Amino acid sequence: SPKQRGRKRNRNCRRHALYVDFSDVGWNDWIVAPPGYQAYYCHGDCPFPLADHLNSTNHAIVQTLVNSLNSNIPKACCVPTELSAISMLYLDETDRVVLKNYQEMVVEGCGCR
Amino acid sequence: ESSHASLIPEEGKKKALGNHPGQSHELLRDFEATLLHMFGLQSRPRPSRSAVVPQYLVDLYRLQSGEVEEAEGHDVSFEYPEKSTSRANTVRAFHHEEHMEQMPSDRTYSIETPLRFFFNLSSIPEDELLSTAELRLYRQQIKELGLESQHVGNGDLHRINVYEVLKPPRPGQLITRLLDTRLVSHNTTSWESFDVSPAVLRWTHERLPNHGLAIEVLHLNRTPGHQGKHVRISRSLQHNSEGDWDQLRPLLVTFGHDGKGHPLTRRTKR
Repeated sequence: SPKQRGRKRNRNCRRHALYVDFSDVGWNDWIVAPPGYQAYYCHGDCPFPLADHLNSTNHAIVQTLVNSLNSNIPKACCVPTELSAISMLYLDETDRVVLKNYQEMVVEGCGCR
Repeated sequence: ESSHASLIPEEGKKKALGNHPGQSHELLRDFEATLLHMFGLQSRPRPSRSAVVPQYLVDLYRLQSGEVEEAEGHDVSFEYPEKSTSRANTVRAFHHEEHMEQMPSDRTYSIETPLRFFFNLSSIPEDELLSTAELRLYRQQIKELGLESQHVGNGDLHRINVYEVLKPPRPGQLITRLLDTRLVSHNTTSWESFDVSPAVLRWTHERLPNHGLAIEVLHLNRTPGHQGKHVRISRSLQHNSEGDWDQLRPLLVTFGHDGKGHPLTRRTKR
C-alpha cells in the first residue's frame, strides 16, 4: 500500500507513555508494590501560535510570540501541568513495611510553560 | 557494593561521569539526597531475608490503589479504614520485638496474666504527625467437640483487654492503664483491631517513654481446653503452626501524615 505522504506528524507538545519498571532502576528489592507504574512524560513543540489545548501561561504565550520575532529567545517548554499521586508499599531502612502516598508521580496533562 | 548502597543505578552514574567529569560526584551525591528526601528515607533500604510484609498492608495497598474492590476482594477480610486514612498519607506496620517479650515470672504466671509487648517505633520520622494507631490481633475459631458444643452463651466468650504499660515492669507487677477492650465470641476466625492511639501519641508526640503494651485474654467460662487458644498473641500458642506466626502475630499499625501532599484517599477501579 502506498505510504502516507503529505500528512505531517503532530510533533506538538503532548503526553507520551513512559512505564517505569522498578526492577530496571534496581529498586525492586525494597519496593513491594507496585512492580512499576505508568509515569508518562511530556514532549513536543510549543509552536507559534500556541493552541488553546496546550494549556499555556500568559508568560509562555508572550515568550512564543517573541520567539517568532527573535529566534535567540527560545520557545516555551513542554512540561507537565497536572500530576497525580501513586501509593507505594515498601520496606524501609529498618525492614519495616510502609504504605505511602507519593504526590506528583504521574503526568496527567502536559502544556507549554 | 556501591550500587546496593545507592538509589542511583550504576549506568546512570557512568552517564553522569561522562557528562560532568569534574563535578559528577557532587552532583550525584545531591541527586541521591533528593531521591532519599523524596521517599522520606535516610538511606537506601536493604531488606533482610527475614523481612515480613504483613498481609494487612498488602490488602490495604490493593484496596487503596483500586486494584481490588472491597466486595470482590474475597481474601480482603477487613473494611477499608476510611476514618484513619482520611488524615494520613503514610501507614507503617510494626511487629513487636520478640527478644524483649517478657513472660511473667513462674511464681505469678497464669494463662490470663497480661503479656507485655514492646514495639520499637523509633523509625517513625519526627516530622510525621500520627493521627491514629491500631493494634491488630488474630483470633482463631475454637471448634467445639462433644457435649461442650451444646452450650451457647458466656462459655463462648473471651474478653480481650489492651493496656499501656506505664512504668518499667517489675517481676509480678505491671502498672498499666486500659486502652481498649472487647468481648468476642470464639466461634469465629478474624482479626480484631484495638485503638491504641493514646499510648502511641504519648510515645511519639509527647516523647514519653515507651514501656510497651500489655494484652490480657480472659476466657469467661474458664474451660481449661480453651485457655490461651483463641487469641494469637504468643508464638508457642499453636504448636502445630509455627510457620504462620509471621503473618498471624500481633501487628501495630500507625497512620500518619508527613505534611507532603494528600491523604490515602481510595481510588476506584477503572
